[in-house]
Amino acid sequence: PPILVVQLELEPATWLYLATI
Amino acid sequence: TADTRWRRLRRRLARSLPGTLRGRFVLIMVVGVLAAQLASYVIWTSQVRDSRLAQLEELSSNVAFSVASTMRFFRSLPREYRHIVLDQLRDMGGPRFFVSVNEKRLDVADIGEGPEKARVVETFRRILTEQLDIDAVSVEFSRPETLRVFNNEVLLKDL
Repeated sequence: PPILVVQLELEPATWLYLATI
Repeated sequence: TADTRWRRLRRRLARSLPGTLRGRFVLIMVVGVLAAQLASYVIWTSQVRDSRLAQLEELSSNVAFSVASTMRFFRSLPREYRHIVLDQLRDMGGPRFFVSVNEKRLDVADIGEGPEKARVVETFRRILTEQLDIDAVSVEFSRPETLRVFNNEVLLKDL
């Protein structure tokens, strides 16, 4: 099934990455 | 002229109708039944589509709230602890999602289209924006084979 990816910039040069694996 | 054309059309229509009254009744009934069938089919499919979209929205809002709480947890951690907590969680069986902290946004080969996808993405954006009080969030769908994790070189399937 397709995987949903959400990315959020917390601070400059810091990205929180979350995938529904 | 228009008048003769109209008369010719009426004559042709009358010729194609059944000659007897009974035949004409049968024709009207058949047409009426078909029209009723078509109307009920149109109403039924639109209701099914609406209820499917509503179910999808409920499902995606549940997942979005769960994603928001996971993100809020990681955001609340001091910067230097984030990696330690991530490692600990992975050792213990992990959170419900795959989480990593990266220096830049990873490229995602976004797939899918249509009203269903738009509804899911819109629901996620709305809930994450209001729950996390942010405006820069990207929500995308990826094929498992092309999903990148950690950085733009590592694919999930290579792990």
